[in-house]
Amino acid sequence: LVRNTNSFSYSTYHTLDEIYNWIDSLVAEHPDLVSKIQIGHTYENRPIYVLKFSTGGSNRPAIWIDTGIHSREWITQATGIWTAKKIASDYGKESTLTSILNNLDIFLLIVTNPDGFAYTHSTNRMWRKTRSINAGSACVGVDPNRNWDAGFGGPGASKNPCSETYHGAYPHSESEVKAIVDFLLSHGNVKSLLSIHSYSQMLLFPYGYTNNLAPDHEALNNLAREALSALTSLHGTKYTYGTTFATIYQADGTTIDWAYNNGIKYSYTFELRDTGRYGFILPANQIIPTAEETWLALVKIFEHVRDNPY
Amino acid sequence: QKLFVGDQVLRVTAKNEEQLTLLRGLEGMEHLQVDLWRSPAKASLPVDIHVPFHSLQSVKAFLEYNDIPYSIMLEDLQLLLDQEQEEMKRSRM
Repeated sequence: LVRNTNSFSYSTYHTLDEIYNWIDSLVAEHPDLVSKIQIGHTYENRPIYVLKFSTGGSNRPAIWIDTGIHSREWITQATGIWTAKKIASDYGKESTLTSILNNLDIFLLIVTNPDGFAYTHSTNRMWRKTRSINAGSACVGVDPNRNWDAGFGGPGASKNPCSETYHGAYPHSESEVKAIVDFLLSHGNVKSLLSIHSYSQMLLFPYGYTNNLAPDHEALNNLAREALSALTSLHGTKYTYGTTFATIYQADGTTIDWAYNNGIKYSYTFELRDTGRYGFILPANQIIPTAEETWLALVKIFEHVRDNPY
Repeated sequence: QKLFVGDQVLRVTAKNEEQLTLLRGLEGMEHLQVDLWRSPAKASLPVDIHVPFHSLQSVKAFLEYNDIPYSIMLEDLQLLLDQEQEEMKRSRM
């Protein structure tokens, strides 16, 4: 049992129950800063919880971060936990973060795909997708990062329910995706969306579904360079950056493309460590170094969002 | 619980677009049941392929026949997963 968030081990991987218990502890320890919001439930009826970090105000400009939309990318949920603790611990002690939180709210969705994540712990460590049933197919699950209404169904996703990049029956068919869409649209004041994945050490920005450049391409590119300079300064970890389309391949229906097309200018996908020694089985002793370096990049983006209102 | 005993992850470095196209075709060969951890994108980027034990010989033969360089990134996936589980157990204790 998690007694408090200080006795929790941040350098090991945890189950969904452990993470949800830990979330309750964090909220209990920081009631004036952190709250837990249930934004929906999964296909298998698990709750989807977002942590809200807010120092007050009404519907302040906000930053959204999600980790673990692909359930097997365990380093991302672990980084989300460490990041939440860091935000809660540093507020009021560290001037940059304090200033950020005095101007912006931060929403952090640590387990974006709870069904998939539970399945990685119980049945198949390599599971990536959701766990919804596909009519007419024996194959289960949809790639929730191909399910957004942004170039949905194009060639950068699969029509085959058995594929790891299956886009689903229609945009936002996955309750996990719909929950986020509804929340972000009803909030209406989210200025940055950071979707955290692993592994290939990249910082990507729109677009993925087209090779057209986004209207804010230059600003996104410059901020990516600055954020990665900060990230690399800690352990020398090398990242590449650019649009999803140009840097890796065409990917349709992705989170950040939807976010950008819905007015969230600073939309990025992180691909955390590593570059090819372990893949999705990144050893737990790399959680903290990964989270620490990622934090430096996140803060650069937070600062930019704070200083460049739109 | 699904086991991955003897499964390997191969790191493939395609030399040109033609080889990338061949690698893209691997996913469509359903009997091989490969899982592209890093999909074929461009020749400058590696491709990581999780290959079940029963398909190892076929996939390696395919790569060698087509002169596509590869190395073994993970020798036995299950060994790493066992270590991961062990570490989680230790941490809980």
